[in-house]
Amino acid sequence: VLGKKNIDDDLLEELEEILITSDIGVQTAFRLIEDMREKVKRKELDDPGLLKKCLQEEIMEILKAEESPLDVTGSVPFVILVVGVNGVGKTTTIAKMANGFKEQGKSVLLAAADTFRAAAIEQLEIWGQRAGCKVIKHQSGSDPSAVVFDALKAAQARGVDVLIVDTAGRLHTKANLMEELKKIQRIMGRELPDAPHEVLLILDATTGQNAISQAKSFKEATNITGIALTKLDGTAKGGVVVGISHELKIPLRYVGIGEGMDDLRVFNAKEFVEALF
Amino acid sequence: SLTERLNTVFKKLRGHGKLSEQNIKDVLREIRLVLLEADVNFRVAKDFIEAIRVKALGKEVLNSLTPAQQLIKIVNTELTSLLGGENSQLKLSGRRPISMMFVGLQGSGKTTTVGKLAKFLKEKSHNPYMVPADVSRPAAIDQLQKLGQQLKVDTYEPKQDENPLVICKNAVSFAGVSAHDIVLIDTAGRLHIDEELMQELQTIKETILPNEILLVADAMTGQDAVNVAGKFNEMLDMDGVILTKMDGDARGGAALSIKAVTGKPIKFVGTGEHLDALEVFFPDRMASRILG
Ligand SMILES: Nc1nc2c(ncn2[C@@H]2O[C@H](COP(=O)(O)OP(=O)(O)OP(=O)(O)O)[C@@H](O)[C@H]2O)c(=O)[nH]1
Ligand SMILES: Nc1nc2c(ncn2[C@@H]2O[C@H](COP(=O)(O)OP(=O)(O)OP(=O)(O)O)[C@@H](O)[C@H]2O)c(=O)[nH]1
Ligand SMILES: [Mg+2]
Ligand SMILES: [Mg+2]
Repeated sequence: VLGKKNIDDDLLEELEEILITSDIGVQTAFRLIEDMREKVKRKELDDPGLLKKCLQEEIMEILKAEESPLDVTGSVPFVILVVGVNGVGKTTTIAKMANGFKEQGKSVLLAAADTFRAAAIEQLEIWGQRAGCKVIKHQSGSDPSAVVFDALKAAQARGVDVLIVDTAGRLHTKANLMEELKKIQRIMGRELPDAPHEVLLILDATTGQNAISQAKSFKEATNITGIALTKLDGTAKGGVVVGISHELKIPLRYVGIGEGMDDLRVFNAKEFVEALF
Repeated sequence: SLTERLNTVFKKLRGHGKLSEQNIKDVLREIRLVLLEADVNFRVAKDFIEAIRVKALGKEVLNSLTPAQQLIKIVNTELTSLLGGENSQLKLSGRRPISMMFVGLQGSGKTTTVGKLAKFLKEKSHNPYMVPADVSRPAAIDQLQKLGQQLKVDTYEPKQDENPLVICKNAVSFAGVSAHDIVLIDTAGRLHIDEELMQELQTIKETILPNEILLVADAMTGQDAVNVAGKFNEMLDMDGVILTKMDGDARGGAALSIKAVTGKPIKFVGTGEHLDALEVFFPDRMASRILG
């Protein structure tokens, strides 16, 4: 890309490929390249060496607007409902967050509200032991709302700082499962006004454009207040968050960079954009 | 949909007499955009367009009264033939017990798919044996054992601190003396760029010589599908692919990316969370889904 004397169509096409292969999406990529083309026409940009930087700055502006670390001090307990489609990393991200809060000296309670998937409760229990926090659970197959109700009661009784609720993976296209989520949210709000204080959507960085459809559907169903992007330690770039930020304006909280309890970072727009291309 | 978009493009071209090279260029660009929006990899989409360019410039399209329809037919046929092909059945022949390894990225659906395949094979009068060789994920062994209980399918019980290679060896020898004809091995999710873990899979392969190595891949995977599938294939020369979570609304362009880059057949698709949600792969249905 570098080493060219001027910014021509070939160069812009090369950048288009880099953007699209980062999963930023066709429309977003075209719009960004068009903006660069305009800048070149208006003589605001003529050095190919600066083109990449200019693009990064424009993308950074979109992401910086949503760069907003999660502040859990606003309520006791501060209730976080974790949602997302199957296999994206909800349970593991909860373990990482719990560990992080414990390291900050906060008390954390976990709720095993995935009562459907085989060994989901056991998985969260093991993480709870490793992070040093209790897990409220019922029998496998029981009503997730009942688990959430008990967890809320327990969190209030024990004066816990943070309650994190793990839910079953669910495709946003399944109306009955989205209804189950809305019910969980209603039960929470009834027991503790303002709860959940954060509805965190977990997105997998390897997911393509479907992530946008996931974000839209979950936002519609449960008013998502934050996003965590997992598996950025792979080769996928997670460019989908650019379109999601631009369109849906949902705060970007965390990125997951591995399978261990310490593999969680607060979202940083600059670092993200520099890794994008 | 592709039909609507091509109809719009061709409408603009009506009344210009013969379709020009530039006209076809615009039309092909439209098709490429549809593929990219469906998550087909950038390079794969480009190659696909090149492959149909000659046919698109043929008399069939240029002289047709309904060029959009002709072109869509060509695109659909080409896409279906690329996605389909030979060898989409499981290799079930060979000295018993035969074994199958399920590999892929974290969270793609391997453990659940092993359960589904065990049910599928049991219903075909086989006697499958499931092997939980994931010792790193919390409760992974428990997860597969619970599926085994649900299905009444025997499942290996790893001893404390048994590593994946030993688990596989012991499980296969046990299957050999216990009337189990097919061994299904669930492995830990791993990154294709994790050299140590990819080597672990290669070692298991060289030791137990499986009949099938199946890449379990998520249908909603984006541009990265070529990197993942390419690397797994390079290291393991896999036999096929199972595409999961097809019950969602992801267009599934990853299917074309994976097939194009590995040449390996997609054998099954996962269509739900329950253990009966496994279907044989139909290339024509996948083609229509990708084209929207
Ligand atoms: N490499 C990597 N793997 C991750 C990351 N986050 C989670 N995983 C892995 O992804 C897999 C799925 O994680 P889970 O936490 O079980 O995902 P989930 O969303 O709770 O899954 P369901 O409850 O089944 O929907 C596990 O193997 C995790 O170790 C990450 O940031 N990087
Ligand atoms: N909707 C749907 N969910 C699926 C399908 N296949 C698997 N899942 C779900 O996807 C999630 C992950 O499945 P697992 O079988 O745990 O995935 P895995 O590849 O074994 O995960 P790791 O062992 O952590 O790498 C679970 O919630 C499954 O129920 C499918 O075809 N459709
Ligand atoms: Mg989970
Ligand atoms: Mg598994």
